[in-house]
Amino acid sequence: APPEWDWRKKGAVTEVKDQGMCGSCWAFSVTGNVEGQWFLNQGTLLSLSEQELLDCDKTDKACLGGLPSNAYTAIKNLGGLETEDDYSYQGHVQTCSFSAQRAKVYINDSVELSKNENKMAAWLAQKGPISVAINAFGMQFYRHGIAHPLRPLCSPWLIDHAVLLVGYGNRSNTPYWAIKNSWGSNWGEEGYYYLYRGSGACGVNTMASSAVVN
Amino acid sequence: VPAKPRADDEQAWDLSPPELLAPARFALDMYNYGRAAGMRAVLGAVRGRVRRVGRGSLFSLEATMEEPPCNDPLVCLLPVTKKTMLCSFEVLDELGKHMLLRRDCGPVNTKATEYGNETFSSFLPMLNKDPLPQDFSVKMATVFEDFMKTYNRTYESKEETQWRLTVFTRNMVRAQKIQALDRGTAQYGITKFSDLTEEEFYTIYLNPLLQKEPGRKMSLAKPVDDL
Repeated sequence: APPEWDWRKKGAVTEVKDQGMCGSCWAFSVTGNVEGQWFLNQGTLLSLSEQELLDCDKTDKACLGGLPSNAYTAIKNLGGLETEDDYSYQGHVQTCSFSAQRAKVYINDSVELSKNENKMAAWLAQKGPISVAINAFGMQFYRHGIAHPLRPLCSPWLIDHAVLLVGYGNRSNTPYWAIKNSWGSNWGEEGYYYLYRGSGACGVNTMASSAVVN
Repeated sequence: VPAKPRADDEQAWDLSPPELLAPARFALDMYNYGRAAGMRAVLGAVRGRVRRVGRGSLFSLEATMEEPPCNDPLVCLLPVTKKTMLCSFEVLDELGKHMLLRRDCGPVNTKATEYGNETFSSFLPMLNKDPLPQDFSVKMATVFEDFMKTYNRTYESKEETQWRLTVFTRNMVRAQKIQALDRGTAQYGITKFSDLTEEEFYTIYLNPLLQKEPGRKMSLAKPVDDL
């Protein structure tokens, strides 16, 4: 892997979004990944609809939570994702109003990624932002800097928040993952969370995945 | 009657029950906040100590809370028994105004505690012993007002505002403990979620399914060096 990488500087990442009072992080993590995959494979950055997943992915539970692996299947089975403009976010579940005619992107498949963080970094630099899930310990009060909680307090077995890895690097010799969150730009570092890289901190390496766009 | 005169700030002394009434009642009100009538716990035994802090008094209470029996057969676990919780509270009384600084509760006769509340105690006992600054509650109320303005918060009643101030204060202590335990360069403090309890934050914003359900099995991606 290159020593550092940031997909935000390469135009592969949309603006930070806000899930509101709804446990829909899984939808934001997946749409962020698909936005990146579509940009890298088709050349256009589109902001995609999380509300479509809340309403139409019946395997997941909308604001009560969901799994990226199910969401990829839902996108594939539905026939794609509409854009944020066409199917805008409401923050609560509604009747599914997906239209295949309005869908702007599709995915062909989804894959699980290595749990080795060096391999994750190499994959990210070459293939695009990665959907991951982490233990959100301390994030309620996070303001800025690289978080590195003690392992017993941020167990990799207690995963409760899905986010998007968009880059990595080092700040003053401290390796980090740059993580796009979905709590609005008035949280963290303009909506981003920086987490220590290399020790599986908060389970960042346990549930890495991506859509495949051919 | 206090066993010792209130001269020495560092000294704590045991209190007789009448002196505990006001802080214990306040702690009970906070414990029951948001519960419907009929669902509220009642105070059992209580004992406590007090020490002088700045212009106020810091009460450390130990109390048993008798939870009401569960009446809904669809919800209750069998056998239905009356549940007793053992709680320790720290209540600051400053100029007649009470503030709940700490609440740790767990079922009697078990070591289990309420979700998250005891997480740090074993790591940082010193934080619970440090003296509070003078006018702590006044300063905290000012910080809370700034928070309300910054994040455009309004609450439905005076009681809720008081409750949110209590939550906010406890959260500031929690953030300080998280800060002390972080090995990176992160800074923790006031955020737009600072007036939410840990349980509220978890319920509203997080995703419990991620640890409960396995999800669909996906094929492994080819490593990039194989491409």
